[in-house]
Amino acid sequence: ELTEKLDGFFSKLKGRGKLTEQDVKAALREVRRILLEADVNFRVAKEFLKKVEERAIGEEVLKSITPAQQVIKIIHDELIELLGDNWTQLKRSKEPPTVYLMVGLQGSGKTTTTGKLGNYLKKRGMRPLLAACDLQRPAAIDQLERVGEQVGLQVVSRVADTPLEVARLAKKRARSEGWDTLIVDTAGRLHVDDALMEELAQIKEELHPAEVLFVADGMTGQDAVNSAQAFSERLGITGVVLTKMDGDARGGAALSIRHVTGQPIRFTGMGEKLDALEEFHPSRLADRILG
Amino acid sequence: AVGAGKLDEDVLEEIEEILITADLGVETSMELCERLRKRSQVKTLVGDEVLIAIQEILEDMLEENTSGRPVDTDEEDDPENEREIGDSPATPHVTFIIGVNGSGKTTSIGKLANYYSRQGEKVLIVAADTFRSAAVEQLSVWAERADVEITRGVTGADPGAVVFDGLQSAVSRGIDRVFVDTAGRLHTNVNLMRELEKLDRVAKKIVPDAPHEVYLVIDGTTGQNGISQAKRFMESLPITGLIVTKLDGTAKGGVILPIGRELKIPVKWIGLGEGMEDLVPYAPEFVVRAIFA
Ligand SMILES: Nc1nc2c(ncn2[C@@H]2O[C@H](COP(=O)(O)OP(=O)(O)OP(=O)(O)O)[C@@H](O)[C@H]2O)c(=O)[nH]1
Ligand SMILES: Nc1nc2c(ncn2[C@@H]2O[C@H](COP(=O)(O)OP(=O)(O)OP(=O)(O)O)[C@@H](O)[C@H]2O)c(=O)[nH]1
Ligand SMILES: [Mg+2]
Ligand SMILES: [Mg+2]
Repeated sequence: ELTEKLDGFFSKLKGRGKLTEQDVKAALREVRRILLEADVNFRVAKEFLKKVEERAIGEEVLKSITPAQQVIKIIHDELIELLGDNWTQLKRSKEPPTVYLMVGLQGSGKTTTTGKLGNYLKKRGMRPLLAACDLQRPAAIDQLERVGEQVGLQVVSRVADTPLEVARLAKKRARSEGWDTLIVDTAGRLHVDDALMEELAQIKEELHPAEVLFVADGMTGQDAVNSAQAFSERLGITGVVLTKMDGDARGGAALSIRHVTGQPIRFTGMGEKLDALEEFHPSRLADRILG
Repeated sequence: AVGAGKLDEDVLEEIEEILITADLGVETSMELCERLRKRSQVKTLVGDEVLIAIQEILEDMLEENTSGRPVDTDEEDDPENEREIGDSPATPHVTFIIGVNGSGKTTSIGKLANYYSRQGEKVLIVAADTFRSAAVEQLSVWAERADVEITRGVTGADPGAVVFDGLQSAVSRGIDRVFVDTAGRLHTNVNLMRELEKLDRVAKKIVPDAPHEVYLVIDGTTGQNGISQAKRFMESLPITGLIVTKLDGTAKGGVILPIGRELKIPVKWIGLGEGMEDLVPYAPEFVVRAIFA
């Protein structure tokens, strides 16, 4: 684990007299390996460690009697700062319904998270309506309908032949029936599929969502920067949900996504059940990434 | 830049970055760079020679991954082992499809069922994911598209019961090939891993050698966690091959290299899209080209 590794590293070096900048660089190469093995993107890790190095030298780690502890504290603080301050509430619109649009790659957990988010808001006194705008995946509508039943929420589905039209009608219904929140599930899509990214842009345009939530698989590797950046540039995302974090994925993708989009991680998915949604805490993820 | 001049430490660092960014992981990337360094010490590598050397080393590593395996899964491609329709073997060939949530199992089964059915085999799909909402409905659509039969249970039914019924039906109806879809599960969930072992035992009651093939489905965007997945799933069932999905995106799927190196599991199929035709038999050139695309 990181503390032991760096401790061991520095104590070996101190044996030769006082620490040099080269020693700190070497120690951080070790940290880089840990970050890469935790699936932090290569470039993101590089930039992150550059900041850490500047701080370490600046804070005179070289003169410290406990350099390992000091470097680790710097790494930890920088990670938490990068991952985003503590949890903030999802935005609400001035006029109801507040719309939340769920987007992301295939299989990342959007449909399940749509149900989880609805459940979460319902427990907090909201009246969320769900909308099934994935008309492409076999039985996707069935899936969201079942999910809706399981959490006691209504689902707008099968009201039109295109996702855009379903979205439009769902918002219309939410307004006319006085729902305060509308959560819209969409089909998984590749960020390199221009037609589908365009479709999503149109859906966003139609809905004016208060939040566009990028639902990302917690075990994503180096590619996380590519998809997150593309969704961010093409659509504009306002927040991230990192799913399947109940496994042993280290979650380095979170750092990459946060770094490249500048948007906060809102929630983590911690299981298949519809109550398995946790508000995001940077310190917990920082510990996990550092192993 | 790689392939511009001669191979020096700067270029090696660049190559390491390319490999790590392709999800090969630190250790495998370093190993590849070490082999490259050694080669260039024997004879200086310049320009295109660098790229060619990298490709050769990658192919070597991929090849090493599949040699020395106790189970010869390449029997599938061995013409002598082609199952002739009308050969009527006593029991059907059974394949389990396993993997973590959302990796592409159900979709891949649709594609595989279509592939073999097109070759004239009588295929049966067994819908043993009785847990996830609308999983059976989803697989049923694929069975219809591939024009193959499907055995289902009721939602919440015991998956073992569905496997039992499915295989019994396959035997009595002279089915050539059975694909068993299972629920997505995290490899860290002990109960769900035990459930897989139970499905294995149930299958053997009907077809003693089943499953003949166990495909672990890995999402092509997966990072180093893919190694942990392969290791843990391997502890429950002998994995005979990988299906790597979603390589029609920008991910390179490089994690198949460390998986192959550590566990000797070969890649069998590659998923390149959401349509029925979007599955190709694995070929090493595919990986090499993807990494340097
Ligand atoms: N263990 C675990 N499984 C999850 C989590 N979130 C979703 N899943 C599972 O992941 C799989 C995929 O979830 P879906 O909700 O269908 O994903 P999706 O993004 O809607 O998929 P597409 O619509 O095909 O793009 C399902 O088996 C879910 O039960 C989570 O936080 N933990
Ligand atoms: N682009 C692309 N999408 C794929 C590929 N394979 C599967 N998908 C999509 O990935 C999503 C998840 O696929 P499923 O087949 O439901 O995955 P699964 O492993 O059965 O999921 P669970 O049963 O919930 O664990 C669906 O939207 C599929 O269309 C592929 O090769 N390329
Ligand atoms: Mg979905
Ligand atoms: Mg499935």
